[in-house]
Amino acid sequence: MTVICITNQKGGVGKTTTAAALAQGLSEHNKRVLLVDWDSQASLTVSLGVNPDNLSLTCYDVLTSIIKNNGRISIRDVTLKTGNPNIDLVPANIELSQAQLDLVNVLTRELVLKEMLQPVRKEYDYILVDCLPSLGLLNVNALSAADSVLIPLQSDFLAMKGLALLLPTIIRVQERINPSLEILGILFTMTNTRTLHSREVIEVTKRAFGDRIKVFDTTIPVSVRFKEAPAAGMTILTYAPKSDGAEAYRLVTEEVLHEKS
Amino acid sequence: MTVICITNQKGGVGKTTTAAALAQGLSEHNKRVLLVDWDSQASLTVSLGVNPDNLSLTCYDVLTSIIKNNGRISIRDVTLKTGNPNIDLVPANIELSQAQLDLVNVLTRELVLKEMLQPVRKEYDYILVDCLPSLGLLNVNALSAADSVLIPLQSDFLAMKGLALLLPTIIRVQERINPSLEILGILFTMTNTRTLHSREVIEVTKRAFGDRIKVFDTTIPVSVRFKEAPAAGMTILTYAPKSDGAEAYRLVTEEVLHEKS
Ligand SMILES: Nc1ncnc2c1ncn2[C@@H]1O[C@H](COP(=O)(O)OP(=O)(O)OP(=O)(O)O)[C@@H](O)[C@H]1O
Ligand SMILES: Nc1ncnc2c1ncn2[C@@H]1O[C@H](COP(=O)(O)OP(=O)(O)OP(=O)(O)O)[C@@H](O)[C@H]1O
Ligand SMILES: [Mg+2]
Ligand SMILES: [Mg+2]
Repeated sequence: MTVICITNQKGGVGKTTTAAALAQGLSEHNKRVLLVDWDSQASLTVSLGVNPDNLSLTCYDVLTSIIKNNGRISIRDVTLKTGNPNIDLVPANIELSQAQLDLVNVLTRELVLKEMLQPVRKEYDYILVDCLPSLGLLNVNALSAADSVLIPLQSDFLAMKGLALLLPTIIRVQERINPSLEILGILFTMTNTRTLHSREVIEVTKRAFGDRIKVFDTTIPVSVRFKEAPAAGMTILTYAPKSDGAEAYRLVTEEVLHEKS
Repeated sequence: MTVICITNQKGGVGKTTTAAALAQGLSEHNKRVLLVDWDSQASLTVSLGVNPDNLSLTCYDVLTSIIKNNGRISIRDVTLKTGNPNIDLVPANIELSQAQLDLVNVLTRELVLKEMLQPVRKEYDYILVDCLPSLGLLNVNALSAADSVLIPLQSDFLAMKGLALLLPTIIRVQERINPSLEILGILFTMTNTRTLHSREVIEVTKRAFGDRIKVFDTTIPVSVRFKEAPAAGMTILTYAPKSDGAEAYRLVTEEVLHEKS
């Protein structure tokens, strides 16, 4: 069983898209996957066709129950079935934006998500956590609960610059809270190899970080199909199964399976 | 004098790009502009060619000085000149990520940025605040300090969905803290009118929100030049002055000037 945290504080790099697509890729290899939406924007919840406004219970209720130590709501109470029998979803809604403040004065405030996932770890092969674009307490919770970190990175200059901020946070969590946390790798998303900029950013990133961190061999091409898929409540693998984008995420899935075997 | 907050909790929609380009557009109309980087990722600081790691003082130091009420560091102490005589920059670095927690127990914690800008309001025609992708205390500070809100919106489904979360936060700030806050408008960025998806999202957004909120007539086209410009430490107006992207931001500037006159 592996918990993979999908994070990058730079916004719009493809965290949610990667979480949904990787879950589907793993399910095609008959793996049981739990997707956790750990972002109050609830993009992952929305991407799977669920309306966050209609939910009476979300991961925020489980978090609150743990903070109050009253055991009233467990992760099983909020987990939803999806259209795919191998994928379950722990949804989020805007209430999760309260969590950052709620956690401030809580004992071992970095370990609440880890505690939340504890009861169901054995029921899944993979648990994927889709993070919000920040470096705050919620992200530290995700890094503390994870076995591995996958870093989607848009192949552009500003996103690359953001990497220099993310890595120290990961290292701090490894040193102080979660020594077994490993970096699964950097996944280049929205790449357009016809542009020099995209190729240069990939080159420079590999040179700067490639000796310490794995860079996935597969890169995800830019395609409007990715924008259309969440509007249809599907991942790219269902929405456009024969597209380059879907194929690329299947290859990423194989690289992940290979690393974790 | 107008303070414009450029915000959207959805990541990667073009907040930083819009802040830098609009500042330059306004400077071409001989307006004095102060750019405030209110994001610990410091994308705006980086975009203007400044290395956040080399800064001994940033907006975080002014914030801390206000919280401690010791008046030691004022906004003038951290303001940098840029290559453009009409544009100054209040830079940020990763330390700003501490601010969310520092502010929790501060009296009138929503008004710290407003207090920070107070001493220099008269010296500029426009103050533009580039916000981080969140709905937390730092964003509430920016909305509380602002006269107007400009909402960059990538023309895609997930970004559109995020709008329904942002608007209630703006309304809450208008009702409880800053009644004179107005919404300047929604600016569509990274549009690709050749795709149906982009056109549909613009259409649906106008229908859903257009009666209450202005949608800028100008939309910003998707172009790799936008990714290259920050790598060169320039805005699109300097990096590719005759490009469609630069032209589009000049038109946006005129719409902003027209609204505020
Ligand atoms: N390879 C791709 N090509 C084109 N568009 C993409 C690609 N991957 C994702 N997108 C689109 O880009 C937008 C941003 O992606 P996504 O929401 O997954 O990023 P994120 O990192 O989760 O954003 P946030 O920081 O807001 O959580 C979405 O509209 C998505 O559909
Ligand atoms: N019109 C455009 N066409 C293509 N790329 C663009 C456009 N506008 C911005 N970009 C690029 O897209 C990326 C995201 O833009 P930007 O960083 O301005 O968004 P943001 O909303 O500030 O992100 P964050 O949520 O991380 O603060 C950047 O690399 C930028 O150069
Ligand atoms: Mg996301
Ligand atoms: Mg930004």
